[in-house]
Amino acid sequence: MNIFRLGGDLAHLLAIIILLLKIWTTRSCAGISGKSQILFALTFTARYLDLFTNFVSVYNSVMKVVYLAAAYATLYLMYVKFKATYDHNHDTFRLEFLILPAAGLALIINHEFSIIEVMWTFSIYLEAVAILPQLFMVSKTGEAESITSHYLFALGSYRALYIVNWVYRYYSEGFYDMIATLAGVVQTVLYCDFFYLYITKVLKGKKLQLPA
Amino acid sequence: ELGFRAKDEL
Repeated sequence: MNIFRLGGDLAHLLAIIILLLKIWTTRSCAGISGKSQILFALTFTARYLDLFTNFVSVYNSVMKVVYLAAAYATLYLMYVKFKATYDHNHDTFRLEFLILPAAGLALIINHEFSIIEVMWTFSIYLEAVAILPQLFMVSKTGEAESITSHYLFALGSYRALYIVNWVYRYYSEGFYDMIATLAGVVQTVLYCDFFYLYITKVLKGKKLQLPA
Repeated sequence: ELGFRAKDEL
């Protein structure tokens, strides 16, 4: 473990908590893409299949359970409890356009052709594009609540910090994983225009408005 | 050449 990866995990945990708090305290999931949340739940499910078979550390197991529980709790809040506030009309991204290519690529480019490894690779490719429905929804509505932009900033920062972690691990222990690293770069690049808007607008107290 | 998966990462 290094401070970059710990920082990344904490940013990820913060994002998940911000989202749950936003939905719970405002009793509304307006502006949140349920489709992205479905992709995140799918990502954690495919990635943590070895939760009970491959013990790494208490921290690792606890975080996996927290991520899985939070992902499914968010789906419950969005599609059951506060279903009436879910904005179907603006959350229209076709999930099959993301799931099928990620699954196909995972069967072709992976570290090892085994169930666990292919599912892990699928989760890596899927996570890279999982935020697209959310970013698409923000571009369609043209704006986002500030709490939602804090959520996106924390979520985007998590994988950016993981990239720093991979660079650090390459130079400190010669470790590298081209699949996770390249997918992580794609994932982080998708946030770039949002990061720009967040830093130039939201941090100055303005609302996040996308140029129409 | 693709390296290998980090089993300790989330």
